[in-house]
Amino acid sequence: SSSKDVKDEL
Amino acid sequence: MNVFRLAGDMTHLLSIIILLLKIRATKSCTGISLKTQELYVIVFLTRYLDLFTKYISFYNTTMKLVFLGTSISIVWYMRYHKVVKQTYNKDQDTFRHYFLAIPCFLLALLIHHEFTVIEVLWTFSIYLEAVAILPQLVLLQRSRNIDNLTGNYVFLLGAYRALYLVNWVYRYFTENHLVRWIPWLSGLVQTTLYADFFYYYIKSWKNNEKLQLPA
Repeated sequence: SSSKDVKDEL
Repeated sequence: MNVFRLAGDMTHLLSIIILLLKIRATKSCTGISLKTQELYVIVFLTRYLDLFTKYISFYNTTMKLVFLGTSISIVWYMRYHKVVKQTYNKDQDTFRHYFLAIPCFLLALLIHHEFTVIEVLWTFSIYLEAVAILPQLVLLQRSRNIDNLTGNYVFLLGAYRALYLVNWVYRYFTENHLVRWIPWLSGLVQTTLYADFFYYYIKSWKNNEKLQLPA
């Protein structure tokens, strides 16, 4: 799986 | 932040404001599914767990608090407000929403970015949000006439995630092709579930007639 994406979205 | 995501967030906020206005102004929640509203509270609670531990921006924190506050107050109105709760279509809003939450949780346990509590619950919230509208769509099919505010609410709710899809395409091309399968596929499923509603909503708007979903 891809890298843990930054949770900058709502 | 890009214009598509901002438009998405504003559309989402507008949908919730419209619902709150409908309930407060008309003191009625006719045609609104309490099950869907309860699922949204679960979505926000499990998605914003890092609200106090991770500071992204003033905007991010404020919007999270607004979404949590409004969604919880909508459930409160529908469950406990002496006048509003009488108008709830209890006998029509019968979708077993636990049948939606449990598979989403199991799927989050299987498919996630990393196996931590925060990450698995965040993934659960992404999967749950994709299907949370189902009780509301079922209720719309059962209720004969759909009032304008309810129709606009559901339309804006569907439109917000469609704008997020555009935001993800934009971010893919502008942020070194970061791949995010989980929100992308869930967002695609979520938006697709609105397809037939969008069709009937736009048709009723074009022909200037009452919104009616086929049974």
